[in-house]
Amino acid sequence: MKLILAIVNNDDSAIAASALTEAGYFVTKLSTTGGFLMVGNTTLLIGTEDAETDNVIDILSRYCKTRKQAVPSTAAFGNGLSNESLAPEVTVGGAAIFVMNVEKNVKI
Amino acid sequence: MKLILAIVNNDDSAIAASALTEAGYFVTKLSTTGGFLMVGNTTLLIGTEDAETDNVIDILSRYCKTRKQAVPSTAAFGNGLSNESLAPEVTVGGAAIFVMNVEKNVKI
Amino acid sequence: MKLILAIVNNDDSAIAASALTEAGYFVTKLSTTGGFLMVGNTTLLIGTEDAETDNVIDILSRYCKTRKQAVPSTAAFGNGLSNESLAPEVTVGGAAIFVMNVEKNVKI
Ligand SMILES: Nc1ncnc2c1ncn2[C@@H]1O[C@@H]2COP(=O)(O)O[C@H]3[C@@H](O)[C@H](n4cnc5c(N)ncnc54)O[C@@H]3COP(=O)(O)O[C@H]2[C@H]1O
Ligand SMILES: Nc1ncnc2c1ncn2[C@@H]1O[C@@H]2COP(=O)(O)O[C@H]3[C@@H](O)[C@H](n4cnc5c(N)ncnc54)O[C@@H]3COP(=O)(O)O[C@H]2[C@H]1O
Ligand SMILES: Nc1ncnc2c1ncn2[C@@H]1O[C@@H]2COP(=O)(O)O[C@H]3[C@@H](O)[C@H](n4cnc5c(N)ncnc54)O[C@@H]3COP(=O)(O)O[C@H]2[C@H]1O
Repeated sequence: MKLILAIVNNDDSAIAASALTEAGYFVTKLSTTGGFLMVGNTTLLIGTEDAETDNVIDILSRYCKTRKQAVPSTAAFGNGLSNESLAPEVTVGGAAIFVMNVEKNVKI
Repeated sequence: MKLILAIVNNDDSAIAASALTEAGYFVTKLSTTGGFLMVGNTTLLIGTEDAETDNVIDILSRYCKTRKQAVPSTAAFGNGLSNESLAPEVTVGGAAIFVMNVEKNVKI
Repeated sequence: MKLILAIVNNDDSAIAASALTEAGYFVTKLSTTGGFLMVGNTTLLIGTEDAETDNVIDILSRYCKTRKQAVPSTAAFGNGLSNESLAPEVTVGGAAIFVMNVEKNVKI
């Protein structure tokens, strides 16, 4: 059993979660915030059998899109890099996915 | 050290968390949403010693109840299965529990 | 790859997340609640390379402070321990940190 944690853009979360449940996967959604842009995003938790991991990642890749997003003046640049002459945009990926091992899985 | 992640019904979350803290366990609560019914639920995070895992699961099983829940018309059925003649209810378990290994645990 | 989960006080979350992103780490923030005091706190998720784990913990220890916090009368003491003569305060640590192994990490 694996627990997949996928941080996705809010705009893709409904269609991605829906595609996953339509394919028979179980999903739990968390409302989260990106630490850099400080913009809301969604973290999907998907517990699934080891053999299904690649299929879940495949579904996420089909519905989670990369976007360019403006960097708010409040973003945590570091080292006084808030100069207007720097790139005012970042590329926000479709999804940041982490697969963790589940040692015990119980359904009550 | 293990990190136990337990997705429970909102109606059971207060009593389950309270039973856990009264038994000496430490609990963090997250407000989450089920991907299928799109109804709010609660995810409990419990970091505890390996030997305590079964006791935590036991406490959760005592307070987390299985319920029948109506499926909203918005649920992600998949493949055009929104026909009224299908079962309008699903069984929502008391808890979906995942136990993960913690390689390093630090308290500051 | 490791996934670090750090439960921190709300008052430290902005500066801690900012210090982490300024140092080049990626952070996702979750609004959570302590199961004992039933007060809001923040859980930071930091996915990072194995070798960076200690540095992340070091940054967290610099910005996450221990505090004394009054125990609300609603706290889950257990066994009728709500007697006024008991200590009305608890020490809330700067951070409770859990490091978990990530078997697969994909960015889409
Ligand atoms: N310390 C830093 N220095 C310079 N640029 C930085 C940075 N942290 C983030 N960025 C850039 O800003 C975008 C948004 O990051 P944010 O933290 O708001 O939102 C992130 C965060 O919530 C989450 N995330 C990504 N990788 C993560 C990781 N390793 N651990 C935890 N959360 C992660 O996924 C969202 C999208 O990340 P993505 O990498 O696609 O896109 C990132 C990246 O292009
Ligand atoms: N392996 C897993 N990974 C991540 N989260 C998990 C999980 N197993 C359970 N959960 C979480 O626990 C809630 C209750 O799941 P349960 O399986 O008891 O009860 C489920 C199940 O009876 C049914 N269901 C869920 N997903 C389904 C799907 N893809 N196809 C058919 N029925 C589904 O609807 C009920 C409510 O599901 P909902 O998603 O709203 O809410 C789920 C979800 O938030
Ligand atoms: N192993 C773990 N697993 C999951 N989450 C964890 C955890 N250890 C700490 N946390 C999270 O970090 C917060 C601060 O915990 P700390 O142990 O520093 O500070 C704690 C501790 O001094 C005390 N406390 C917590 N649970 C207790 C219990 N069952 N019995 C007696 N005292 C407790 O009350 C303070 C606030 O606790 P609260 O639950 O509101 O909030 C906790 C909880 O949200």
